[in-house]
Amino acid sequence: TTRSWDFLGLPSQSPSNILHKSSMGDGVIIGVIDSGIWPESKSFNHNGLGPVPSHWKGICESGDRSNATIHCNRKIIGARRFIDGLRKEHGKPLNLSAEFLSSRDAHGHGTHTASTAAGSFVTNVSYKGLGHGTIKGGAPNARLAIYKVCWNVLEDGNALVLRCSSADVLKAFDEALHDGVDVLSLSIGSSIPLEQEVHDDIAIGSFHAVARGITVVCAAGNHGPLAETVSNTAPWIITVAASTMDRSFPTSITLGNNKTFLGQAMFTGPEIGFASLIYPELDDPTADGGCQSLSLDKTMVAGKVVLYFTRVSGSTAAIGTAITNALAAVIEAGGVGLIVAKNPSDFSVPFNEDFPCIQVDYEIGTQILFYIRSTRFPLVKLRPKTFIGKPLSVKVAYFSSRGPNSITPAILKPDIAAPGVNILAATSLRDPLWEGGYRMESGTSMSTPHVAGIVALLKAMHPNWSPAAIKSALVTTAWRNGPSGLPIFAEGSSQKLANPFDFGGGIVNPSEAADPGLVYDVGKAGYIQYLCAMDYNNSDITRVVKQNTTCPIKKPSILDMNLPSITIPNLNNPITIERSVTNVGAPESIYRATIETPFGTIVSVNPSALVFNSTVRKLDFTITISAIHRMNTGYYFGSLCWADGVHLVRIPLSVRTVFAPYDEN
Amino acid sequence: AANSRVHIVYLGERQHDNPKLLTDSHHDLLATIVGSKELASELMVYSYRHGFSGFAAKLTESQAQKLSELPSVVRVIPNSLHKLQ
Repeated sequence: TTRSWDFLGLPSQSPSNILHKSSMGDGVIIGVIDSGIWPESKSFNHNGLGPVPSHWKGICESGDRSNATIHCNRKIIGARRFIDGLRKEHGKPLNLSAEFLSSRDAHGHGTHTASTAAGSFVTNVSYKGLGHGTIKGGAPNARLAIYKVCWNVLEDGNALVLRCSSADVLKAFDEALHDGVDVLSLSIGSSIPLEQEVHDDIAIGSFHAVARGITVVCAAGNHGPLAETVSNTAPWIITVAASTMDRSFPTSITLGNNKTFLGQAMFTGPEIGFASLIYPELDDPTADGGCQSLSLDKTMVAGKVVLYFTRVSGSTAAIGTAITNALAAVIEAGGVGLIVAKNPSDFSVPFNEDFPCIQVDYEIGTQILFYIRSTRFPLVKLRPKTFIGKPLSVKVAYFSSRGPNSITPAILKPDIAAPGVNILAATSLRDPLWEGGYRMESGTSMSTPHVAGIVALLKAMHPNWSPAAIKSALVTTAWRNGPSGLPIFAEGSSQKLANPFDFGGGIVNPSEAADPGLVYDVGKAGYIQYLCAMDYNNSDITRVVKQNTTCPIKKPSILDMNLPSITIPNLNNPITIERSVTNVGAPESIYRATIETPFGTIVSVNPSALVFNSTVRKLDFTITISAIHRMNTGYYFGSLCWADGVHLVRIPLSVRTVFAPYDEN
Repeated sequence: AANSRVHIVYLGERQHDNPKLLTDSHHDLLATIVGSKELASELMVYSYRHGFSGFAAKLTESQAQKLSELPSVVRVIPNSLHKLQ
């Protein structure tokens, strides 16, 4: 990507940041379970890379337009494909005419995610002139092992759908664990209802990966901003939400009266000089959305920019359809631009970059309408712009799935957020939207490999850290404020300050994560405790962990799992929760607790100071939380922070009081 | 066959490290339900044998149910489809 790593504090020019301290992830292998790879992309060149890491035991498979000898190198060290699950499930032969029966990526998604995680440096890249710069992945010297499990299938009626079968995903996990990957990145998710861990292939595969010290990073999903939509919720997974970053591509709208507004559009065409601006009255003014009701007179619209209001709201698909219809009508009638006024809390839907389709809120739309009403010959000029830097506020993306966790409300999900909007990265040359081999994409699919790349850097610096320690380092050091220092907002209806259900600990802060001071670690015993708390029976747990297990008669509390967060979904009586922290910083250090108390609660920590030395590396403490009010509430948020003068080790607190047993959601 | 679909039969952590023996044990387990080793081989989609133990096979509901009742089986999960995000 050309901007997100600078935004995250990892500019490649700075010799002192963790990019360089970690040798850019050299020696670390990132497994990407996705739609394959376009190996010829410049982002996968292996210039300057040393030999393949000695712990690699995987293979490169040849296949349709894929030659292991030619297409694998010191960057792409493994490439395999898994399709038997999909084939057998389908019964009749799959129509794969839009696919390569090999690890070669027809769709482009896998190439995008792989290059975001570990793409090599490529200079002078842009998308139709936007986002120009040097492109690279998070860990440019890490190696890639590609496991293709998602396939473009042509269905009856010529619909092209992307299918990823769980049996194939699980086989990819099985092989990756054998091959020696260090990190797994899965920009894959399921829809509600979610399944319990032992019914969920990604949770099963990742459990065994984490048991072998392999960190698994998964997408939170794109079902936001609705609550309880987050997927990949197992506590051993790092679940990633998506944020914007300090770059946007607005289009300026300058009216004939010299007033200028900014609208959302990824318009890359030439400036539209002053053209006539019209507001066509609707045939049916009561029609919902308006856009679909347009009946445009060609003589009236040709060569003009059209202003439009849509009352469709709430669903990205519905808004997208409304705007698509309006756009088609305007183009058909010979218009040269479209300004759509829509509810400000709704997602800005991306459209064809060659035609200006600019989305504004009702306030700006109304001002433009008043201008049209006030003059006989309204004019407008449209010009693309790129903004980078502090004035832009960073937000959790509209589409990013939100907590609480619908399977285990006491486990905070998502864990962390990373840039996932307008990410420029490599794609397949079969991707119709590629430009010079690169394209912009948005989704938690895009934020996930950002975190996978950062995990690769952390692995290179701290090879002995467990996956839980790495997750803790990411969560406890995350940014809750944007680069401006102001709190991060979450897009949605309506826009609000982001809370842990939007972004977990916050936006990932790689430099601080490399030196977190303390970590909340979890080992095998912690996961067994979780499985017991989740009511799995002794024989299942014994088989899953290959260790004779008898859960205690008094069921352990999920709240006591040593995670870097505390979420209490039903506080009524005072509760005391246990945690332990391991010092990974200077041996002689004293940490003191500060609490940002969730509204309506009293929180105390015992002890309130932790003294570490060369023999004491791990210390336990308890947190007691009680409710002040005795009524059902929604969630209130706070934090517990340990500080030693150098490090701030913050975990989010989320508390809901429940005194009457009915759903307050 | 018309009523069968792919299921994941999850057996937990590997009970031993030899992948070949593990795959043989998966075939044996499936054969006890479907009646023969030949049929088991035909129905088997994958043997999971490196990172954990289990297999994917094309099964009828009743075969899946019988497998899920075996003490060595943790869960039998119908195959599902995921989406890229």
